[in-house]
Amino acid sequence: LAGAGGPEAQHPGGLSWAVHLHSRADEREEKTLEQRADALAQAAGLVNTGRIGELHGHYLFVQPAGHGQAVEVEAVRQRAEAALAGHEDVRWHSEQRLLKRTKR
Amino acid sequence: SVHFNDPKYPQQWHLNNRRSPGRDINVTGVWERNVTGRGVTVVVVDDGVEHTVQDIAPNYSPEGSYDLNSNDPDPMPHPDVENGNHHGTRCAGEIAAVPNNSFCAVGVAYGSRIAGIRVLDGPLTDSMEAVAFNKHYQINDIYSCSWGPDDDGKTVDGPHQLGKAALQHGVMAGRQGFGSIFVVASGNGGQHNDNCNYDGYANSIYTVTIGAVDEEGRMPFYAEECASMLAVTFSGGDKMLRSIVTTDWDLQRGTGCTEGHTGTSAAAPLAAGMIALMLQVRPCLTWRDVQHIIVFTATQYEDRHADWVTNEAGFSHSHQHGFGLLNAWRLVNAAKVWTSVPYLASYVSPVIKENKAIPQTPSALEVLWNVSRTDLEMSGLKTLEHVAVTVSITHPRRGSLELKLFCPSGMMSLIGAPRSMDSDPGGFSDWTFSTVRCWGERARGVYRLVVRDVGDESLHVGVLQQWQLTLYGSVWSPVDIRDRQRLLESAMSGKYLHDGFSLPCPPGLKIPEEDGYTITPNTLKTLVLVGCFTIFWTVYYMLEMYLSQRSVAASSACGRGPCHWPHRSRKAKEEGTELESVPLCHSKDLGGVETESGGPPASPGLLVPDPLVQSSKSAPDCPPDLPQRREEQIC
Repeated sequence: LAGAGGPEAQHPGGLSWAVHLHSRADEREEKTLEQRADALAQAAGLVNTGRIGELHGHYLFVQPAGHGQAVEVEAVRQRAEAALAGHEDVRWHSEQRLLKRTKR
Repeated sequence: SVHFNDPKYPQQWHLNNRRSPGRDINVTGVWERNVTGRGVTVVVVDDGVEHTVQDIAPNYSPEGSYDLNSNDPDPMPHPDVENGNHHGTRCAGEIAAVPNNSFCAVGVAYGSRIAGIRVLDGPLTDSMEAVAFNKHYQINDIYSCSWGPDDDGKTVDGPHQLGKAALQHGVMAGRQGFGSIFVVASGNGGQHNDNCNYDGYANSIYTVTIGAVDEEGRMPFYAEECASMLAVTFSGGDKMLRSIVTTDWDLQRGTGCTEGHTGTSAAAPLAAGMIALMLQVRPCLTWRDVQHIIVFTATQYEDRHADWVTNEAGFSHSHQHGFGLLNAWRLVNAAKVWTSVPYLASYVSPVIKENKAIPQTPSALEVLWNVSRTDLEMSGLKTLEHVAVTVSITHPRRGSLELKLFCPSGMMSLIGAPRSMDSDPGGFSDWTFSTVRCWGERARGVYRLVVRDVGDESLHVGVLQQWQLTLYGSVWSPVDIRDRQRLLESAMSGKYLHDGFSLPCPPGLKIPEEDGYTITPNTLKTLVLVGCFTIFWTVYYMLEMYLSQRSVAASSACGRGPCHWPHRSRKAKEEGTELESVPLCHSKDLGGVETESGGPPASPGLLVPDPLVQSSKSAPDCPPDLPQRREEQIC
């Protein structure tokens, strides 16, 4: 539940990846792209929380709840990287890191 | 002639400076002509906006707001230990504080709508930033961002892939296709010898980078220089000088009003407010039109330290002040007569491999790239807007490097200034610097990149591995630019600034916002709980029905002979723990006297036979020889 509600609801503390999928010519429907994203997230052992804002083809995958141990986290990271790096549908992906931003 | 009853309005020198006439944004004349930002929405992307404050509430736009830290639609700031989350509210007050409410202050665009996106008060990732930049982007016209990477004089950072994609998507699809206007503060790293070309938000071509000057027009101690700065406007200076008076939050130690807002954080919202005034008079200005009007109308002024240089197109630029001071009267009158610039044209050079050593100063490494007429034929690019240089350089101490770019006209831009605090041994890896100093100049010709090592170590030198030149501009010719300059100067009298004059303005595209309805976690949890509850009771009642059907079936079997209740264990019987549902049946015997079998009605759902009743009145035996009058059984 904590992760639901779209990419706005960041998975504080958990691993997450931004993924940009190749959209196919025949793919008009956001729906099919979303389904491909769901399948890809599952294959990578992650949960697709939905499209990132208004960016077509960009999705946020988060680590399923419950993997607390450092060892598990590393295993999740390796599995996810392996699945995303080699997948033909993935245009680019990047693990989300905390940004350091200061008020001016 | 404008008078407001707001108690702090007289102290708002940036709006109307009585003490030093002219040292203000020159906005009262625009207000007199009812240009107040009406119909425009500005969103403050920050640590929240306390929209319940008197000065903000009437202008607040809930439709344009969101809280990305808590994932709910209300961007109210949360008090924290440092009493620090007032930043967004102060910026919002500068833009749209309500006038004549006898409370605090007045905003530059006091007729505009103000929204808030709370994103800085918690962990921030690329994806959150990307969501923020396009949040409600058909409602929010201007995004005011008074934040950025650390201004510590050694950070090189900016929007990453997602943030860049969101900025680009915003200028392409935001605001009905005219493009979202992103206003960013240039940075407060002046004391650390920082330069805003090391900040990817400031040197992005998609953002309006605003610096600060104090009430005397000088670069304050905290301000940074950079070649990608478009313009400056007022903010606080050192202790002797006045800061900006604006609305404040009233949480914790807040009183709802402050006289201490300062930094480039205070300058950017004033620029956003002035752009809102422009968009009122001309809603169809594109994001590039806004940048052009700033370049054409910002005013150079006397400042010995500013090092003003006039480029080939007649625009004067300073690394400290950009193209000069923003002037609301000039911006709005120019907007009134502005017709859109031609489409954005660009040219990208190949990646130029160099692998050349960077000598110690006073020597320098100089590399050239010639952009020929043929190179530009395809894009039609004639005159420049932004010029970007992407470099990869190794060096043991990055802060010792100095990079200068010379446009074909000879106009010099210090795109990478040496930074005494930056001892990072990582050099630059595909970092993009940019300059606006060649704006309006011809694009064709030889570009010269000069790299020097100004460090004092004599050890290993740096190597320029590769670089790439990117030109942005349009098909405008130098003549077109001069014509436009003349047109604007003729408009500065204000003769067009009345309702009788208005150029045609296309309505823009209908672009659906895709974010639809996102269920907030609370709603989701509630739904799930209700769902579970419903399912549980459904299952229970089905079980109940099934069991009661079964027992009814059993009892109707009794009609034709002695009843055999399902076998009940002796033990359970003795313990009285046996449970079974006994249908409450009314059976009429011949005399019509109703008798009731089965125990008293137990608690709903559990029909537990009453042992006492049970022993005396087992289910009715229906003697077989009764005339064929069907026993009436009502259950």
